[in-house]
Amino acid sequence: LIKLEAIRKTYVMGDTEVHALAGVTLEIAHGEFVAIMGSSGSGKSTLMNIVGCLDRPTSGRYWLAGDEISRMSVNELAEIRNSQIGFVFQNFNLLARTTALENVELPLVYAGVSAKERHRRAAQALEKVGLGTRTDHTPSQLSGGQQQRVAIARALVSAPKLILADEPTGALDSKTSVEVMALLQELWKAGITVVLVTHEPDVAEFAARVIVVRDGLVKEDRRQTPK
Amino acid sequence: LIKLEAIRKTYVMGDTEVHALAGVTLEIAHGEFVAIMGSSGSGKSTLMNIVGCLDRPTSGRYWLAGDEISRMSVNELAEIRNSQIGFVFQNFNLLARTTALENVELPLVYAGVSAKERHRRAAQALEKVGLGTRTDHTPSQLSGGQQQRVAIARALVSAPKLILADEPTGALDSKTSVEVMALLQELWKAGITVVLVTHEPDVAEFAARVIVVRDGLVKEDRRQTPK
Ligand SMILES: Nc1ncnc2c1ncn2[C@@H]1O[C@H](COP(=O)(O)OP(=O)(O)OP(=O)(O)O)[C@@H](O)[C@H]1O
Ligand SMILES: Nc1ncnc2c1ncn2[C@@H]1O[C@H](COP(=O)(O)OP(=O)(O)OP(=O)(O)O)[C@@H](O)[C@H]1O
Ligand SMILES: [Mg+2]
Ligand SMILES: [Mg+2]
Repeated sequence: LIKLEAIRKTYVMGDTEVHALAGVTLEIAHGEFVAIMGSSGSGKSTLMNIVGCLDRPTSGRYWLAGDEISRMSVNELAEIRNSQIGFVFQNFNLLARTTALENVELPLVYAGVSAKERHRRAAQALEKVGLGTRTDHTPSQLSGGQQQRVAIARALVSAPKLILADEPTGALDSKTSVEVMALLQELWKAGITVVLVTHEPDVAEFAARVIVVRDGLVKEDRRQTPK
Repeated sequence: LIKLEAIRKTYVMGDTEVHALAGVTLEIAHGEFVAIMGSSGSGKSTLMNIVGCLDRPTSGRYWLAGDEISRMSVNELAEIRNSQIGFVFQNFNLLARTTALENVELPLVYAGVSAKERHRRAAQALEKVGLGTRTDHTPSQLSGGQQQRVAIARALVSAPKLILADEPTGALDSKTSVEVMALLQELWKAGITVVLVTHEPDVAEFAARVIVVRDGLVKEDRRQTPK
């Protein structure tokens, strides 16, 4: 499903270069559950943004479901993102002036789903992450962990084939984290591919494969029995 | 140092009321190291915002270093915040268009410190959190955990008497978290009062007292031997 070849991402700052990704080559098959770990600044979010078609590499090639992404236009990329990928951003990226329900409905608006059906599915997604009583709150009227859960509900509501989650439990207490991980595991068993970034070993245990990133390179790539 | 009496914070949403804090009474003495824990949405950030003079309670009284905060004007509160408290926000609250160095200098600008001295102290604070090579990056050019560390450096740079940190290691890997906690512990041993919100038991172990919040109330309050 995901094939990266010699992917580099370099930022030029004045006369220095920051090698956010320094040559990553890896493949992730349909139906895998992968955890990406690594220290702060090692390149995890940069990698996720390239896989999620939100950013282009400086060099190297990327195929998603057989299509070479580097050859696509901005519109084609947006189409792929909206129809195939559910993304939980590290900083949530919620719309500030709309309610939790409206934020979660957004992918369904893109998909042309009717208003009645959108409300029903968004309310159900919020219920699944324990926010049934917060549907009409705007992001500033929600706690940090509640905002994160709205971002998670939004990523799941359109039943995407691929879920990319950047630290989806970062703002959650252990009990709520376990509920979210159980939900992701349920989706995985139903056939969805899940790639998540986490710095918590307890969360990584739910995955079947762990990739460790350091200084923009893949340092470890191992299989494990998921929890 | 901190004395809260029957503190309530109620939000009115249409015809429902959200009791973010439902009557909190507690005292924290000078020089304590307290960890506040509790599930997502339990009221921790609301409590921190009231203690940090960023928000007023709906009812109840709050004394900081003997002064009753409820009687102060907006200007007096701003003065106390800038001169006595270092705050690490759950969502960092960095200025988007200024560099890491300038963000960290901000409390020193308020304190009227000379430009040369500000640069020196801000650079030193960034060094302490491992960001010596990122001083000229703006927040969007930093990883999530790097942004969090800029927020931490900013809270420490003016050597405040009270540090309030809302989930200061939420975006950090274990190794970086331990470095940040060691730094906070060092400041504590030098006499600074530290109150931090965390959902990670490993982080709470550095504190000498743990307060557990649930549904806007204090459910547990226990002493422990810090790590
Ligand atoms: N402006 C607001 N209007 C309405 N409700 C609010 C508002 N701000 C917070 N709340 C509610 O108050 C409760 C407590 O919020 P708070 O941010 O203190 O939680 P928290 O313990 O910090 O959670 P987390 O661990 O997720 O950060 C939450 O249920 C939240 O929905
Ligand atoms: N726009 C940019 N310009 C310059 N450098 C950048 C930019 N974006 C990211 N970087 C740098 O690239 C490196 C990798 O960033 P990335 O966000 O991928 O890290 P990360 O592994 O997600 O870290 P964290 O765990 O802290 O979220 C960091 O050192 C960061 O400073
Ligand atoms: Mg990141
Ligand atoms: Mg909070």
